[in-house]
Amino acid sequence: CPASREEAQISVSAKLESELEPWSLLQPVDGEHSSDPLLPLFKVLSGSRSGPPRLQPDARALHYMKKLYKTYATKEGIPKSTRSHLYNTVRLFTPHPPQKFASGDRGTGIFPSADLLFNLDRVAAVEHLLRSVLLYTLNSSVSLSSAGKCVCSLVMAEPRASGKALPGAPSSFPFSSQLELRKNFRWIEIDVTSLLQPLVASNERSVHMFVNFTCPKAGPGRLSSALLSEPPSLILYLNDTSAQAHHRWYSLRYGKRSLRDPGQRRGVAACPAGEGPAEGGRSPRPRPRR
Amino acid sequence: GRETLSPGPLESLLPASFTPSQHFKRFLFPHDECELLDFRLSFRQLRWDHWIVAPQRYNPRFCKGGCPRAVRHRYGSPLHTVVQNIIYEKLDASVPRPSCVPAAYNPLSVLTIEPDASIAYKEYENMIATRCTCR
Repeated sequence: CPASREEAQISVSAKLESELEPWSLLQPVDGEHSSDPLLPLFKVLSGSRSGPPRLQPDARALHYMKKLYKTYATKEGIPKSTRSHLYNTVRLFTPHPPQKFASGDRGTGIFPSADLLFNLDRVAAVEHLLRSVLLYTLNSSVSLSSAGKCVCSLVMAEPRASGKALPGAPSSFPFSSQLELRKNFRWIEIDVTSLLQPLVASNERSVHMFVNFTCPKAGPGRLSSALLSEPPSLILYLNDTSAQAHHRWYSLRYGKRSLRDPGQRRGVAACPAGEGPAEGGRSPRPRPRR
Repeated sequence: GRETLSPGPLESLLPASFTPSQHFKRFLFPHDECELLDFRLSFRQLRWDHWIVAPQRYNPRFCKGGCPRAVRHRYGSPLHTVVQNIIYEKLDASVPRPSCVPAAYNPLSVLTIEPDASIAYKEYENMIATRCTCR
């Protein structure tokens, strides 16, 4: 009878809930069976417990995200109310190995092109991309002897979903951005929102890109080791629209700042050593009073 | 003030718990009445520290205590709560008395390591109780 079936389902649900990591219940559910209340439980049971051991992230990427956490949240873990952006989710992805370098000419300041493949499977359908950056973490032991200007060229491979080209063929989405390298920079951020937004919006979860730098005036040895020693990470600033996620727009609606199109904030931001990650690519300094 | 008053001649005739000073004190600072309490935990205790990087400690807080008759004044409870209290007392004791539950929450920022080794910063709604009410 329906009542007893319901009771049985509740008891099974309670048993499962007691056995799994309850945090998993917070994960947004998407897909065609999203109405099934047991789906998140089954997902976790089939995934985390019986699967392979959890992979460890890159230490420097973790360091960056810890800095970001301190910028965004209080010691108690409450999101800071002074923030002006609408991100409630930030995801950092490291490229899938191996990272391949095509030939370059370091003597003339043209660095080898890096072949990067990012798997964005963890991005849920309810998470909407607002901003994305490529993050180069510069080793603190490497000091850039002098300031230098570089041009970053980026080519996105044709997405697999479109089926127009073979994967890996750098046929579309060219992008180039100038960046200025200074001493003491710990991170270099290259805004790639305009390139990634259509891909993420179309549920493309495999991002393949080719990046190369041309730095004619910078010291080639040290800079190249800084840019080539570690592959960049891809950071996505997202707005999770699910009910579990914290939404700040109610408090911001009457705020002083109006929302800006994230696409307007293209460009490059770099973070000096000792400072936290850039917040939304804006200057942390307050505007002077007239 | 919370300091104890010395009992007068009338108060000495009554049980200690019913002296006017004690009664007054209990009115001002009711014992076991619905209130917000701390519960500090570390994710290490739950063995979640391998995937929750920050915060390391978490105080979700919780609401505990009885709900008095006059819930509306102190807790801002809706009229429904008053009616439910009356039903419990006057008509049917199987209808439960109003419960002491959270009325407001704060969000919590969480930094996690995902199964694919990516790192996620997320802000979850309603993770820390900040106020209690009777409903």
